[in-house]
Amino acid sequence: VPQQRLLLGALGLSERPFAGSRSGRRDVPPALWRIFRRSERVQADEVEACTVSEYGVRGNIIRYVQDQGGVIPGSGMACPGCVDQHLFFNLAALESLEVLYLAQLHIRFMSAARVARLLQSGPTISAVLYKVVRPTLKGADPRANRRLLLSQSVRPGPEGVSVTMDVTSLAESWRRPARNYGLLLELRPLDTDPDQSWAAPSVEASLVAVSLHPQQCRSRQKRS
Amino acid sequence: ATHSQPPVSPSNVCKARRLYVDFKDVGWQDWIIAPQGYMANYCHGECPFPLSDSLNSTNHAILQTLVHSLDPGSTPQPCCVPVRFSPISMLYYDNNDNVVLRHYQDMVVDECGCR
Repeated sequence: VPQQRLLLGALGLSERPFAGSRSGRRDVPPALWRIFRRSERVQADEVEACTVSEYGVRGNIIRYVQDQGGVIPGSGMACPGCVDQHLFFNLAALESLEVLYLAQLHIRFMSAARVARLLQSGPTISAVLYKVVRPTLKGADPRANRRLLLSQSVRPGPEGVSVTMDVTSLAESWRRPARNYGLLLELRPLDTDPDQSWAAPSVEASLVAVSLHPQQCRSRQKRS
Repeated sequence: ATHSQPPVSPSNVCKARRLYVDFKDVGWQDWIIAPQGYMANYCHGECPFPLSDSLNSTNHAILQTLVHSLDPGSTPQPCCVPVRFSPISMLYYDNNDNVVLRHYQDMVVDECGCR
């Protein structure tokens, strides 16, 4: 075990990642596979190695961070089809030495299958994203604890629709777990037919974090 | 003193040898997605007197082999060590089940030398 810890430490890992079955684990995002394949071809190039050209930033670590939030219970009570969803990305795995160069939020809205079948595309939704600056105490006005980040109308079709947003400075603050309250996403239907039952779209969110570990991505001195 | 030592055949001279590291062998296959293994290589061999240019030697190593040739008992030969590496990328799951692509330097031994 101590020897393994030494090896893992050399790879920048504090401990051996979960050693369970791989079944049920999330798929590798295709974009990450593409970057991996490209890195296999250009790995001899030191300068290239410390830059992620796909995102146009420096870095040697790309993390696809899963959303650990969920639908806020009772949020659908406000109106038919209304959904409030908490988005939470745990960035505690970033080492203190790492420099975060990019955090890109991806939100994918998937129309409910039943609605998509009926309408070809779902109804237009108002999607409003807030950052949560502190937890809401019982009885307090929740609007006081959030700051508007994005307000957009989306109309997810059968294939869904995606919104991408740079949240680098915000994600920098999330590196301290005590200051990470996540995001709040409010979905409201804009043009639903009141005679037609409406199902809220499902939301998939992920965060791409690109960082650079200076000790593991040093510039090589040129030899004469 | 040099005449008393057996000659070093080319196969014993310091150079990079093939070593394939299979992550299954070290029990890491559960969390490393790709690659499943890679050609890491290693350095092995002697650094005999006189050191040739092909052995990537330092000035210090040249002098050390000279001293060793005069008095093998007191001074060892220089060490055969990696002098040039190349990086690899690894795709793996972390403890939160996130997918991570990380670039690691100094993972493959490309060249060895006497140092």
